[in-house]
Amino acid sequence: PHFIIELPERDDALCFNINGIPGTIFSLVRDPEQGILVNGQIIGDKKIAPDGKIKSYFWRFGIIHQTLGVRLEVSTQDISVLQDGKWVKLLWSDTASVKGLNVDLLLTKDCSLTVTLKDSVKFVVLLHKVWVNHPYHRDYLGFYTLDSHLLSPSVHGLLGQFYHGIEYEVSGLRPGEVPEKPDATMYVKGQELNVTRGWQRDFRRDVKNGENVPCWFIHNNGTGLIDGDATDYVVSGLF
Amino acid sequence: AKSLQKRSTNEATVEVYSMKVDCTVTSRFAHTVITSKALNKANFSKEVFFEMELPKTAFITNFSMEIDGQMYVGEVKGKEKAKKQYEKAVSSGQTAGLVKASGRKMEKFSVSVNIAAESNVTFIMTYEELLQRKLGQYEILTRVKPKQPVQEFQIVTNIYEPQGISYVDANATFFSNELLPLVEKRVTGNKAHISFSPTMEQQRKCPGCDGTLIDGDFIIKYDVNRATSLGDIQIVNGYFVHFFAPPDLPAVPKNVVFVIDRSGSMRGRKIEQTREALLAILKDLSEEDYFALIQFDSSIDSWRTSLTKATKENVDAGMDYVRMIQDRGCKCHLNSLNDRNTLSTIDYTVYNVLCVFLLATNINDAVLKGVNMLVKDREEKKLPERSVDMIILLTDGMPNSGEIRLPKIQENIHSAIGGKMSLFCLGFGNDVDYSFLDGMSKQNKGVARRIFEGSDAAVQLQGFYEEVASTLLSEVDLRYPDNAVDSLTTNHYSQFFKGSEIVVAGRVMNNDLDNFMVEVFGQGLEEDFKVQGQATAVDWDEIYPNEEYIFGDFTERLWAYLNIQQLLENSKKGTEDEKANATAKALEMSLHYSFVTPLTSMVVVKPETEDGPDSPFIADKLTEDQRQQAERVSHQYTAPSYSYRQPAQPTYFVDGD
Repeated sequence: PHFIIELPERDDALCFNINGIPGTIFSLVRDPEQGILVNGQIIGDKKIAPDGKIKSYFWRFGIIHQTLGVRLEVSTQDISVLQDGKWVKLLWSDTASVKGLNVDLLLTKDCSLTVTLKDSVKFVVLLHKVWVNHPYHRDYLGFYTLDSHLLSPSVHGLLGQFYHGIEYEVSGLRPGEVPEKPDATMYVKGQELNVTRGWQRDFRRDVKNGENVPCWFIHNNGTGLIDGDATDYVVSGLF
Repeated sequence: AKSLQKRSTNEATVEVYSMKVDCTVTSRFAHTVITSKALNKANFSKEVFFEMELPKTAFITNFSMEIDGQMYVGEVKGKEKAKKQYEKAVSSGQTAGLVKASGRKMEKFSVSVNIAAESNVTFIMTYEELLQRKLGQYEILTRVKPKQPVQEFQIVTNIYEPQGISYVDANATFFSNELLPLVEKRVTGNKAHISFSPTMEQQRKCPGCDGTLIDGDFIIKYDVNRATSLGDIQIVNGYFVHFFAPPDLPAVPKNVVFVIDRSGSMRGRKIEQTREALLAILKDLSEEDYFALIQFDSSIDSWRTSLTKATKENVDAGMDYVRMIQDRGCKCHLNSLNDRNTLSTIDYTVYNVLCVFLLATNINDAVLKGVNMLVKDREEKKLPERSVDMIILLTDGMPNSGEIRLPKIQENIHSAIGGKMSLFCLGFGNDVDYSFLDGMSKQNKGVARRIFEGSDAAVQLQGFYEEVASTLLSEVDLRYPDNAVDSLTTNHYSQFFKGSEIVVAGRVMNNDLDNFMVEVFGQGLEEDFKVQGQATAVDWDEIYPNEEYIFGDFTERLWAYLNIQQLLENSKKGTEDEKANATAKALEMSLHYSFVTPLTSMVVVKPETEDGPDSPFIADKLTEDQRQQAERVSHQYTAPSYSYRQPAQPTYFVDGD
């Protein structure tokens, strides 16, 4: 999966990929003060595509807000929500709007689930539906944080660590391996990284084609940009 | 992080004390030499910068530095060879590229060197270009940006045009009432001299302060006299050049189909500017013209089923239709949360499905619809026999609906057009694949143009239309005796536009001038255009008796420049063999004539430090694609092409490819 950190005040974005063994669960957001957890499990293609590239995607997210007593499991198949002490199961083939005491859900059929957790966070899970008989690819999910300003300063995780901004400088633009993707040097977190200007896709408005987001790509699973390395974010269970 | 402090600036201790721009134009071929001299007044070594912007149509031909009496001269090499040196430089941690895109018309060359205490450096840069006649004039653009007043500042331009100069105008974006009178302009028949050399005091923003008023573009515009229909043929030193732009020809009526992208990405200013430009364009149609309007996203709608004569009533009706053109983007998914309450569940689902569908761009079918309309109207003899057919496509995005394979679209359109009409493509913004549009236009006797997002986009659209709207001749053939000339540049042009000029150059074999008959054929409004005449060698000493011998091999270089430009274009079309041959020939000529083209690089070796080894730097010629790319990635670019999707607050997300 590709991660994007959009920084509108700088009119810029950072991006990196995290590749892992199918089945691995990563911590995306962890706010111990608010009791919020978002974990995601990746899945691989049905088999290795002819180009030899092994891609992995998120196919299941587990979301908990301990204080509010909310628990969600969103997979490419369905959505299970525990709120107000009751379990509700929704299918992606539904269109639904559910308003609860602590959580609002807006499900757009086969497209997106918008989740608003009271006084804490708002996010969207997008469903990418792939042709069921596709020889290699499967359905997968995207996770977009829309509002995170109420989370505590101790929030962490592969996405969470960026919620309070990131300081970096980029200089020394130079030709890269391919002409349309120049390289540059990024100074971030006390390190000097070789980064490449490229694009990743934001699928919120156009779930089929996405929109290109120009971004500085940090190589090697975001090494140097993220705290520690990607394996530090591997967790044992979805909740 | 590693130190992010600015490098030491030159303000106090390095003085640029001389800057001269010397431009000589000889029969449209401009040769510009920029000389800049700086002195390091400090008692320690300093980094001195040389930055110059040159027109993107120009080729750098020379760059040298003189430091402590030693010359460091740039050398033009094949790209691969230069790249090896460049890689060596990069691996040692240096930034090697010297040329960067700068704005719409220019590219920036910059280099810096360390010079010892109390010593001088002289930078000399030379570039050449063939000035193109557009809308009835040639333009010489010089961009100057000294950081502070310069003791000896001078822009001197001498124009030699044997045909005679009809007018010259000099202006600058930085001119004030005080600076304007300092331009000296002398025009004497076939020679013009323009100079501008303000004193230090005149350059200052205010008395005693360091800021300079000199910051911007110095622009000279001129045109030459057009006496004969045959045009002007000049033979110098074994090379000839033919400038063809006959006066007083009536315009051939045109049948034009406007194919307008209305997909979601055209939302906002782009669609407004498109409407604004189209309204102005329709207003300017001649009553003899025919026109059609097609708008598309994933679906295609045409105003009328066939082309319409541009009578006043029809134009008014067309303008009413244009006023109704709206982008078809919609507030889908997340943006539609508010609308959700007003829609039923089913409506909302349908709405979302439609939204995804409407954001799409089907260029293939839209252009084919335009082609079919023209073909059908021709077959049904609805259009005047002597008229030209053209399609003008305006789009800002990549095809993502219908046929989306770019080569297949090019093939479909080329095959449908079958040489019967011209296709002009306007690429709005940076999302569009310019090389795709460029290739498609060239295959179909047209040209492509990038339209830069900005407040003047509507003016750019109109300007482009004006350039191509008035066809004076079609299928123009310029013929020269086979036994007298060889190595001809392109001598067949499908159209000759009002205000432009056709230039053909070649080698004269054995200086056989007794048999140099020139003929030009074309199709005009009422009848075929046919002129012929005898070319004779120009005696430059006679025309310019008081000049020293300054002209040298300019006709040969003009021929080489034109040849390389055309070979570079040919290297993008035809069979693989043809492409490879054109590329090889363009490379050979670029090296022979020392032009920095997209196939070559200039390697500049400069002394890095007193103790360290010399290090190579590379000056490249950018292609339009690279420029577009540079704008996409530039931090300085103030009008991002993704402006419609700027989030109000930071967004963090993870998704698959």
